[in-house]
Amino acid sequence: NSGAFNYGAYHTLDNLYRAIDAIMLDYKSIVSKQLIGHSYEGRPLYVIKFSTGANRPGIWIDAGIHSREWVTQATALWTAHKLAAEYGKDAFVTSLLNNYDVFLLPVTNPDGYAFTHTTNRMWRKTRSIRSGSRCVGVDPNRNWNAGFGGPGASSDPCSDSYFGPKAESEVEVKAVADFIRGHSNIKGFISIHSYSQLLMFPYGYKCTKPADFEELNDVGNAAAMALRSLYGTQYKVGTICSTIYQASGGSIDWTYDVGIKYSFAFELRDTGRYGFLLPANQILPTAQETWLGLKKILEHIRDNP
Amino acid sequence: GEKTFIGEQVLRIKASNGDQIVQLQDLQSLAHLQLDFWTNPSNPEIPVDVRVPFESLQSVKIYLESNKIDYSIMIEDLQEVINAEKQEMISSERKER
Repeated sequence: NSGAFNYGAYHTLDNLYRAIDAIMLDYKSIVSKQLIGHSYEGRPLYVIKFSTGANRPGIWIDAGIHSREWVTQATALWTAHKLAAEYGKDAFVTSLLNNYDVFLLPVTNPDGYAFTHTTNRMWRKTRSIRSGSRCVGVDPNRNWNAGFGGPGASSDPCSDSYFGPKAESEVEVKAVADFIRGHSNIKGFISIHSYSQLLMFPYGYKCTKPADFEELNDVGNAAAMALRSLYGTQYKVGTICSTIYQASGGSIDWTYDVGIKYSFAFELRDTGRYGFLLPANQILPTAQETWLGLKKILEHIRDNP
Repeated sequence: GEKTFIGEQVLRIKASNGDQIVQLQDLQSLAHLQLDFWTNPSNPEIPVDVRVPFESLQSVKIYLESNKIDYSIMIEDLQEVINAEKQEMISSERKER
């Protein structure tokens, strides 16, 4: 029973995958699970698909590309249950799913996530091994083919921001990129990170504004305002370059450049003292407020097909 | 209303050449990161100490690593140091009395 699952706690990968199965079984008329590939160590990459009809445009949401950002995987799972349980009850969710498919990948980097549970809570990268290198893993959010290898990414395999030997060298990144390339009708791409409370849009690999700057900035600010309305959590909104600094090889830059206008990245709570170690009692408030921000973006996509 | 420094760190950054000094100056120019440079980056032979708010720590550390700039954590938690200092002042005032 997916309703009995404790969404307000951090879980192992196996338990997250069991929860995905429970959501799928409870709401099988609209929820299915798609295997889009396997991680470097062979773990499955499951996308939860929400769909009520054929040939719909799609919206992509992912979390956990950086494994130590535990509140993101937890928020994604809560969101999955929210979407499934509210269809037919909530007017917004119903209208969204009557017009769009939603693809949600709660754990983009499962090897890293498992490693954070067993060995190193602060692990960020994938767990890929390359002969001749003494260090493990690549930063999967520096590995996309968008200004690959440029500023804000490291050529040092031991660095936490190592961009990898080539773009899409990481099977986890390639699996998502292949999925996007295989679905020409994806209208929105939202990637969930933590922490710092930011809502960002392209570009990061360069510091010029995207062609749709005004619209993305307006949508982002509306989303941040909606998010703030629940608990007063303040977000900064802007391009990656203006909210952090120039950083290349990121996912939303790539998706924007391949034509997905509504490409956003959230950095969830907090700005205070916990960062990656956000206490479990903040999972539900974080997920609830994030939902309000997500909803604003999804509404805009729905109304601007 | 007293300002607190919870989770803030002071990093000691050691640039190894002029390029890295320029990269540190670029970092200094990013006002939104709210960095407090205790030393201005000007000479590779002088370490640069920077107070970093908690919310910018992840970004700053990634920036330094990606530019291969050496750093160490000089103060792990600034608020703890301030609290300890306050505690010390209180106890020395008591002793004086």
